Amino acid sequence: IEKKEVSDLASADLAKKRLVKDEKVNKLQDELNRAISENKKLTETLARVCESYNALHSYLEALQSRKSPEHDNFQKEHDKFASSSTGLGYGTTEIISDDKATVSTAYFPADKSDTSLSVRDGYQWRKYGQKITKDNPSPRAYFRCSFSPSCPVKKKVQRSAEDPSLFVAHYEGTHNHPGPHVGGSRTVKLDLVQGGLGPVEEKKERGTVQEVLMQQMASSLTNDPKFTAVLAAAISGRLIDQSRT
Amino acid sequence: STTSALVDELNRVSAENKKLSEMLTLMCENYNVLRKQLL
Repeated sequence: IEKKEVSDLASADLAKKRLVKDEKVNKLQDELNRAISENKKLTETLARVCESYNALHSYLEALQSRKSPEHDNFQKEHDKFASSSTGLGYGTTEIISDDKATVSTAYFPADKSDTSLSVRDGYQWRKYGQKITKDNPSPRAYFRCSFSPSCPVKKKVQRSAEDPSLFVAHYEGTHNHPGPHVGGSRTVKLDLVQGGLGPVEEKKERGTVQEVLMQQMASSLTNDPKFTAVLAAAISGRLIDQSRT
Repeated sequence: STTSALVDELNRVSAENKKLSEMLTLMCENYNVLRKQLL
């Protein structure tokens, strides 16, 4: 009788363990199914957005080539800047003067996950373009000085091909007004500020509306089971905001 | 072994989802920049 009792207890214990393991496996399986479903929806959404982007890009290019050769000229100018030799360190600038314009290049530390391509150089800028091409998959962002058109300065920002932890900013022209942070060491100051912060704090410091939205979108995908709804709301919210402005 | 295989697969898919979401965010940003230009 004693042996039977022991045997019963052991089998009951075994059954309990098996049940717990089955529950765990089921949970994991559910989670995996959810992640796969998210993956599929994300892929579909991305494909749709890419399609829309390409269509809009083609349309805009056609429009610009007909109406405004200025953008193309600026693009050509900046392609020249990008191919010019630099060899500079962190936060330093090199100024090349020619007959047409003053050209300078500056390097800024960049967070690897930062896709905004915005650098703090002491001036305020208005972004007017960003593009990726097949031959150059690194995104390039184009900015005009916020005092434009009275101030002619433009800049192009791109992640460095040699060192992805750096942003390279190419400037064209000279500001005809004082910047918000007047002083000769504006880029050095930036380095000190950014270098002293951890990645998370740095992101908080940079907390522009766009970046916060981006973070929300990315984190909602991994944390929220209803990610598509949240994502769709965030994207449509941004689209609405953009169209309002 | 089933559990660890599931965990591995889940991690892989989650990492892929993260990359996809980042790409989607970037594309949305690019798209909005273009829209703004057009407007």
